[in-house]
Parts: sequence; C-alpha cells; structure tokens
Amino acid sequence: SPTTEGKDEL
Amino acid sequence: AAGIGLLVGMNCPKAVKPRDVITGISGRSQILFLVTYVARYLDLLTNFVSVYNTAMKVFFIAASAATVYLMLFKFKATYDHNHDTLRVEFLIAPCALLALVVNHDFTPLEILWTFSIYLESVAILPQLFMVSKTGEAETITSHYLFALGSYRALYILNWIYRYYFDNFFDLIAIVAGVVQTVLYCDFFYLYITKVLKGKKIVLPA
Repeated sequence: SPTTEGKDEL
Repeated sequence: AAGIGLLVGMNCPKAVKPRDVITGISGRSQILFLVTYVARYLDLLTNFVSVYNTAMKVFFIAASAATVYLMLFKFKATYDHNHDTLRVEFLIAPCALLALVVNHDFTPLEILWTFSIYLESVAILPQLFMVSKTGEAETITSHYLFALGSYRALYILNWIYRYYFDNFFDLIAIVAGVVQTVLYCDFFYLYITKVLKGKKIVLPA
C-alpha cells in the first residue's frame, strides 16, 4: 500500500 | 490549476473592480479545499517527488489560501452569507472519523492524507448546495466547477492506466475520487447541455 513515502500524486 | 487560477484571477483586486467580484462562489467550499490541500501536502517538507509535484502543491495551497483571503476578508462585503449555509461540520466530522478507521497506516501524516482525500470528495457540496439555493451559477463559476470536477475525473483515467501498466492502485484514492466525480456528474450534465450552449445554468426553482 502506498503509504506516505510512496505518494506521488496530487 | 486552471480552475483555481481562474478563481484567484477573477477575485483578484487588480483584475476586477470590487463590485465585480464574482458572486455565487461558496466560501465554505473554498475553506474545505484549503484544508484539503494543507492536510494532504504536509509531505512537501519531507518527501520530494519532482519539481512539478512540489510546484503544483505550493500553487494549490497558495492559490486556495489567496481565494479564501480575498473572498472572506478583502471582499467580505460581496460574500453571499445567506445562500452559503451548508453546515461544514457535518462534512468534516465524518471524514475525520472515517480517516481514523479506514486508512493505509495509522500515522499522523497518513491519517491527515486520508482525511484530506475523503474531505476533497465532499468539499464541493457546499458549492453545489449554494448553486441549488441561488438557483443559478455565473458562467465563470460553471467553468471553475467544470475544471475542478474534470481534474479528479481525469485522475480516474490515470488510475486505470497505472493499474494496467504499473500494477499499482490506491483503493482509498480511487473510491473517494469516484464518489467526488459522481457528485459533479449532475453539474457536468448542466454544464455541457447549457453553459457550452451559451446559456446560464438556471436550476428549476
């Protein structure tokens, strides 16, 4: 799951 | 960015004489969008993705803060209190509770991000409520709402692309994004059938 580090969307 | 830029531009004291500030914009929705962007973009300080990503986050926060300031402080006189009445507490509380229960990770940044995702999907409700109460939307407001609605609708296409090509998906963002887009659908219908034909949106009384 894309937790904070993996977030690359607006 | 176009939608938010339009709003700041149209509310900017240089661009328009104070009496021309566009009416019919919900200050409550603008506050919800500001809260959404601040809560979501706290990782500006901790997580660099790209220049574009950082620039857009700064723009979203700065432009929505400017809009809130212009609407609720500088041009307070033209703000339509009577029709902008949807109780935002009833939107914020459920989103906050849901973010505490349904999230990817129980850490402050992640909870705030999740809260912001849920809040964005309902942030337009005060605006849609206000349009239904005033019974009409100024053309510039319609363009703003169309841009704002299509921003998340286009993300759905991106999420489909990323699912098939990167085998990546974020269910929280997808569900909230679909809910948000559905909320705009009735407005999209009005926009396409009326505004694009040069008419104003006038809802049946």
